[in-house]
Amino acid sequence: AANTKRKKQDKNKSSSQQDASKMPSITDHNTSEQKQACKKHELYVSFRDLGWQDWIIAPEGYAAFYCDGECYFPLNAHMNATNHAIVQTLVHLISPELVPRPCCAPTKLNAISVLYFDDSSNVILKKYRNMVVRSCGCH
Amino acid sequence: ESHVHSSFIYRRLRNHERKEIQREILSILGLPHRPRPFSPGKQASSAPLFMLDLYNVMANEEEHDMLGYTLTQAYRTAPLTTQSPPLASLHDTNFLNDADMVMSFVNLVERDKDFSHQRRHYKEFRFDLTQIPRGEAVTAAEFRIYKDRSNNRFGNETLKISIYQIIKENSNRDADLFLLDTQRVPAYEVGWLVFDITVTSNHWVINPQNNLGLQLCVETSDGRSVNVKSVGLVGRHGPQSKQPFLVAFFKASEVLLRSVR
Repeated sequence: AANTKRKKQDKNKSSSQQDASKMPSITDHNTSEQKQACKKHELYVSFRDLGWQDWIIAPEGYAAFYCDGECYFPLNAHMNATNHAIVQTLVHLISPELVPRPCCAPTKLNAISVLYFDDSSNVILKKYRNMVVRSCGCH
Repeated sequence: ESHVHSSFIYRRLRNHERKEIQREILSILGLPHRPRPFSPGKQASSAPLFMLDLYNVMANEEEHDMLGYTLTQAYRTAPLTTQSPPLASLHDTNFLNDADMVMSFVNLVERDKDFSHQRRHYKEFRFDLTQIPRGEAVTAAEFRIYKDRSNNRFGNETLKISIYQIIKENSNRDADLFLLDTQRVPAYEVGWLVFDITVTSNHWVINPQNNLGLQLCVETSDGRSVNVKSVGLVGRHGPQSKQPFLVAFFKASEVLLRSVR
């Protein structure tokens, strides 16, 4: 509250720039991050921060992760890729205009259990498959 | 504590971002809207505590990456809200191997009429099974009621506790009943009683209009009907953590398909 309007604006500007680098978005692909290889990124989903503590009993949140980056050839040694992804990478190199690179996407996903109230105060314990990215790779 | 992982929550979400993320997570959870439970703070009640026990056992095992850990194992090892072990031996828990969802239901009605037309003591309970998420089929269901120490006059007597499905209510005579399960319990015993009501629950899910509730009766060994409260069975006037409830186990009968946005 003590900040001047200008300072506030500057702060907003810099924080939004900072935020943009943290958040996955379509614009990321047109920036310097384009050079980044496909990998797993941290992403924590907090049910508490979403204001849901009145109906979600547990967990408080979970590390969801996400996959982002480009699928270059040759692929990183540690990175899984489907056979098709390798073929597609080669075809992309031949015809980059016609054939896109393979996609960076989850290759292994884990489940989490969520405990929550419904509208009638009944309680549901459900295991949701494919909620947590365990590893990323090229498809 | 787990916030150390986060690059995401280090800043406050803008309103539209929060709404976007909320919408996305609700879609992943398969929920049409954010639930609004009618009485927040109910977490100290018996059913949420029971479910939390089950959740904690499952979550601990998941953390230790025990692949293949099933609900059955969690169910067998969870303390399940009571300091003492359940009075009744647990029913066959094989059904849990297939369960992918567990749901507890709060008791909506409990009639405190002490006598039927035939001077028979009983209590009634009702659970709304219409709120089950789409595509889930009941594999097992249990009615759980807590038993405290009985009135001294019962001494070491064995009590016969029976649970019935109400088939038809009659205005001038007792309701038509169908016996579901019976247990014989020493009067001095304390702990949770578990009754198998799988068949009835399935029937109620398919025909909700036939859900007229459950009736519970207690008899002494010589067949005398006795007051349910006097034998220590806890009803709606008892502590929150000992309220009766229904727990059902489900298996998804269809794959949840998320719509493309």
